[in-house]
Amino acid sequence: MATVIAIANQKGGVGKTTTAINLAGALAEGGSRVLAVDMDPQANLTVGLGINLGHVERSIAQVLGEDHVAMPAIVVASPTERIDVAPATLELASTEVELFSAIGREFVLREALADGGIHEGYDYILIDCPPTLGLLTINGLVAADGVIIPVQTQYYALKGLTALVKVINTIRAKLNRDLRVLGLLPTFYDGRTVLAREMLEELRELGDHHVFNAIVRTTVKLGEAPLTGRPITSYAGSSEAARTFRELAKEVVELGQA
Amino acid sequence: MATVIAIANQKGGVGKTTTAINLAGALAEGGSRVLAVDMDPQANLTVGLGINLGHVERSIAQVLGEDHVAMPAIVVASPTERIDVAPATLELASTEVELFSAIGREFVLREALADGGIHEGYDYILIDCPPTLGLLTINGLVAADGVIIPVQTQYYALKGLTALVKVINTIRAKLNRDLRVLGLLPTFYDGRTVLAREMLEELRELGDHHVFNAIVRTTVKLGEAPLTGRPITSYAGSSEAARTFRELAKEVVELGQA
Ligand SMILES: Nc1ncnc2c1ncn2[C@@H]1O[C@H](COP(=O)(O)OP(=O)(O)OP(=O)(O)O)[C@@H](O)[C@H]1O
Ligand SMILES: Nc1ncnc2c1ncn2[C@@H]1O[C@H](COP(=O)(O)OP(=O)(O)OP(=O)(O)O)[C@@H](O)[C@H]1O
Ligand SMILES: [Mg+2]
Ligand SMILES: [Mg+2]
Repeated sequence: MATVIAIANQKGGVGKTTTAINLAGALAEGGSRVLAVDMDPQANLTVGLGINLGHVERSIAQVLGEDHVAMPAIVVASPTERIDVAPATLELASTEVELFSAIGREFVLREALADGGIHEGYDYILIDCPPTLGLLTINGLVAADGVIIPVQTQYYALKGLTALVKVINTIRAKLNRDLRVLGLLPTFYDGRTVLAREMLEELRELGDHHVFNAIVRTTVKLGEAPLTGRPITSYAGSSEAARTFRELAKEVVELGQA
Repeated sequence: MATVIAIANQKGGVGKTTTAINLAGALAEGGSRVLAVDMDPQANLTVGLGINLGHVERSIAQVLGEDHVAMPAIVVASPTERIDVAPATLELASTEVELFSAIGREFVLREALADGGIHEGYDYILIDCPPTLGLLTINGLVAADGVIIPVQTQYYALKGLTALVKVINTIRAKLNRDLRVLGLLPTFYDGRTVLAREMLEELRELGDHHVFNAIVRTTVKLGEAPLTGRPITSYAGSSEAARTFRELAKEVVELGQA
């Protein structure tokens, strides 16, 4: 059985896609087989892992929508060894509207992943969520065993945490008893600024949840890697950012064995 | 008649709220009366302009929802002279769901702004949109005369522009004939990196739309200002960021007279 991890935060631009791609890179480098699922109509994960959107005929939109295409039928290999992608396209935005009136609408992704041997083929399934708390993110959280919450070391990002944690608690109570918060991942950290240090301190003082030891610092390399369609572990394997995601992967693996 | 400007981009974290608040600051400093409308359930604009969310009893959610409260009834003064706020609360997320089945659902904000003398009381109405292309953003675009699109000088942000421009063109054709793109605003620019310079170049080469001369550089001061509830023009009036938003305000005023 694969471990399913959602990467979620309704605050925009906090590094959800960057975390999904580079955690996948570090896990794959360590020998794990990873399926990266793109639940965001922006399809940044799909593009960031080197898939040409123009070549994607069927995507998550067809799996979740009325066509009920089986998940294995849409999965494509990425250019990075041991990483496959369940791609998104823009059409996914209208699928979310279709889901509103569907029966069992929160379980559609969970059921699709339980289908056709997906779990046997992978060690980890990572789900990249869009910047909302709508049905696409809820499907990601219902399908997951654990959730990683990237939190920018900025004021608005910290303010938004309470709302997200409430939604996660509601999902655990009503839809997915196993869902646990694996941890909060500090992102866009710039140790030279007092703001980042204060926000990191505040994040750690919240106390309710584990804060990963791995801290993702601001670095242009994480902005460059998506142009190559490769995770940081292949684009800049000896960089600090690559080391950070290897550290995160190690923490995630250890948490899974707990 | 007030000039209504939406600040929109479905890509998360590109500086929509930062642009709305600080453009409001620069316009108000120049003597204009500004109403800042928060259409994002995250309520970052409301908080960033110094309104205490705990004290907000009625918000945009009540104006757009079934209660049909009049817009003037929810507007509150901000601590900054000549800036008022139409606040959001988390409830706004469920209002978006209610709107799905409402008649004329795309025009609700436009009609609410046409109500009760709002236009006479202000020179500018700025609308901060959430990071989606759902009904809340569509309402913002239908209510607006012009739209400012903040675009991070990063790869994913540029990729997402085509989808946004298509939606804007559809809205102009079907719902709001006057809507025009005032310009693309480069944000999070760090001139020391090749990436930012390349992305800025690419943005300018797209050619379809005006790119503002004002370029918002990465600066910790724009991350600090929200903690004070004041725009950058009061928090750090002599900073480069304040000068940038004054320049943007000047360009916006000139475009309005064109
Ligand atoms: N630590 C970092 N340093 C520098 N740039 C980064 C870092 N992390 C992410 N980026 C870049 O910042 C942008 C925002 O990150 P990303 O797209 O991963 O956030 P997101 O939370 O997935 O956004 P959205 O809410 O739109 O889905 C991207 O262009 C990415 O390449
Ligand atoms: N030029 C800048 N330099 C440094 N920090 C910035 C800059 N612009 C914005 N920020 C900070 O970066 C974060 C993201 O900006 P902001 O919240 O305005 O983006 P947004 O597009 O409104 O996000 P969302 O998609 O969640 O609505 C905020 O914490 C803000 O304070
Ligand atoms: Mg993303
Ligand atoms: Mg915002």
